[in-house]
Amino acid sequence: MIYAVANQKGGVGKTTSAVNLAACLADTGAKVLLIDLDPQANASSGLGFRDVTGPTIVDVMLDGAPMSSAVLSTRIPQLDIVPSSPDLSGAAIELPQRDGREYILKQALTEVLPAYEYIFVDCPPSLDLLAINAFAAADRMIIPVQCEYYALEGLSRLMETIRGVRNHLNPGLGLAGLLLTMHDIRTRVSTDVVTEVRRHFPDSVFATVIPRNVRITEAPSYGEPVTRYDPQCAGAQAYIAAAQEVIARG
Amino acid sequence: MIYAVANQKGGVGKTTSAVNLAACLADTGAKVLLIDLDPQANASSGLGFRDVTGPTIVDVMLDGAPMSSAVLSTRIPQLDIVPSSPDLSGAAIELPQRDGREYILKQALTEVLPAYEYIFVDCPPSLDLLAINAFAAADRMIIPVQCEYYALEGLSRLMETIRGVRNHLNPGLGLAGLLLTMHDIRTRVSTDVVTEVRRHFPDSVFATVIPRNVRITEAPSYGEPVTRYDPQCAGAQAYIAAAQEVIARG
Ligand SMILES: Nc1ncnc2c1ncn2[C@@H]1O[C@H](COP(=O)(O)OP(=O)(O)OP(=O)(O)O)[C@@H](O)[C@H]1O
Ligand SMILES: Nc1ncnc2c1ncn2[C@@H]1O[C@H](COP(=O)(O)OP(=O)(O)OP(=O)(O)O)[C@@H](O)[C@H]1O
Ligand SMILES: [Mg+2]
Ligand SMILES: [Mg+2]
Repeated sequence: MIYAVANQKGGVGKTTSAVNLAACLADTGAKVLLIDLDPQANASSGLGFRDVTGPTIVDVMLDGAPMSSAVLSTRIPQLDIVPSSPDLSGAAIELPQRDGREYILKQALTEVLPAYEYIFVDCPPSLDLLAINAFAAADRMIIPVQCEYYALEGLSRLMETIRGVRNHLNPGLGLAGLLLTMHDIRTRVSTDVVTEVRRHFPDSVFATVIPRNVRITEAPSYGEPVTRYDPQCAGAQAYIAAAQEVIARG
Repeated sequence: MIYAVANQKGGVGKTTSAVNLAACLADTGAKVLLIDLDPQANASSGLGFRDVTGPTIVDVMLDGAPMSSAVLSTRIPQLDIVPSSPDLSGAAIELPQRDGREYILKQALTEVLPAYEYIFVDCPPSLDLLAINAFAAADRMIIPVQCEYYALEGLSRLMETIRGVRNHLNPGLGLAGLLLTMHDIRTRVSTDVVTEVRRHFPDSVFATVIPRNVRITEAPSYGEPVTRYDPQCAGAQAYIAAAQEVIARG
C-alpha cells in the first residue's frame, strides 16, 4: 500500500508524520519504505541521512536510475529510505518537458513494490509536478492538517486536486484521512480548527489528534523518529495510535 | 524598495512576517504594497481578502494584466494589496514555457513602483519559477527562519540560490537579513537554532527575534495583522521592532 503524505500548506507536519508513521509501522514487523520527495530532504535528515553521496531520488526521477539503487537501510529494523537532495529542486523545471511526466515515480516504484508492505512518500509543500507524481503513484493520501487558521484555507483546493488526479491520472486514489497535528489544548484556535475540519470532512478525519509536543521538535536533531527518541512522550504515543488507525483503515 | 520574503522551508513565518512588516511600515506613514505570490493566498486572507472576484496576481503573471488593475486597498491606511488565488498553482507549469519567464513580476512592477515606498512579496514555500520571479524583481531578501531544527537544513541551499540569482538575473539583489521566528524560550531547540544561525551568518541576522505567541496565530482568523488585533502583545511589539530594523538596514 502506497501512501502520499501531502499538503501544499507548508510546515503542517508532513515530514514528521511520514517519518513517524513509517517508523511505527516498521515496529509492527511490516517491511516499510520511506521515499523523500522533497528537495529540502528533511525526511532524510530526520532519519540521520545528511549529504548522501550515493544515488538519491534525484537520480531516479531525473536520470532513470532504478529505485533499488537508491534504497538505504535505516537504524530502524524493517524501515528503508530513499533519500532526497537539494538537487531535486531542478525537477520542477526539468520534469514538465518530459512525456509521461506524471508517472515517473509510479513506474520507478514497480521494481520495489513487492518487497514492501507499506510505502510512504513525503511530499514537498506544493501542487507541482513532484507532488502530482506522488498522487499518481499512491493508493491512499494522508493529509496532515496543522491546528491553525492558515492551514484550513487550502484544504478544499487540495481536495479538488485529488479529485482531478483521480479523474485523469489515478482512478484508484483513495483518502486514508486527514491527520490533525500540533494541537495545543491551551489555545482556542486549535479547538476551532478541529471542530471545523471534523464538520467539513465528517468521515475522513483520523480519531487520533497529534499534540504539539517539544520532544517531536527535538527528535530530528538526533536523526531519530520521536518513537525512538522518547517512546513514552505524548507525541510518540499519538503517532503509535495514528499508525494503528492507518492499519485499520487499510 | 522591494523586499522578497522567502524561504523554501514551509511554515516558517513568511506570510506572518510579510503581512506584519508591511502593516508596521504603513503605520509609520509610508505607502506600502503587499504582493501575495503564493497560490495558498494566506497573505490575502490574513488581511481579510477571501475568494476575490476581480483581478489577482494570477491575471498579472499569466495574462499580462497591468499590476494596478489588481491592487486593492486594505483596512490599514497606506497599505495596499495585490491578492492571490489558488489558480496561481497553474503558474508553476505554465511559466516555464515563456520567454523572459523569470522577469514577468519585475516588468509588471515597473508600473506601480513610483507609488510605493515599500513593496513586500510573500513567496510560496519553494524555489520554483514563482519564487525566482520574486528574487529577480527584489532589491532585498528577508528570510524568516523558524527556531526549529528542520528550518536550519535548507539555509545554505537558499543562500546558494540567491548567489545564483545575483549572478544571472539580478546583480543588485541584497540580503536585508534573516529574521528568527517562533522562538520559544522554554525549549533548548530554539536557543540552539539562534546560536547556530548567528554563528553561520554573523552580520545578516536581525537583532529582533519574533517569539512564539498565540495572538499571532489568532489574528489571521480576524483578517488583521497582529499589530491591529493585539498591538500590545509580545508578537506585535516584536514585529514593530523588526520593522524599525528594516528601515534602519535600508
Ligand atoms: N506535533 C508537533 N509538535 C511540535 N512540533 C512539531 C510537531 N509536528 C511537527 N513539528 C515541528 O514543526 C515543524 C514543521 O513540521 P514538518 O517539517 O514536519 O512539516 P512539513 O509539512 O513537512 O513542512 P514542509 O512544508 O516544509 O515540508 C518542524 O520543525 C517539526 O519539528
Ligand atoms: N511567532 C509566531 N508565533 C506563533 N505562531 C506563529 C508565529 N508566526 C507564524 N505563526 C503561525 O505558524 C503558522 C505558519 O506561519 P506562516 O503561515 O506565516 O508561515 P509561511 O512560511 O508563510 O508558510 P508557507 O510555507 O505555507 O507559506 C501559521 O499558522 C501562523 O499563524
Ligand atoms: Mg516536510
Ligand atoms: Mg505563507
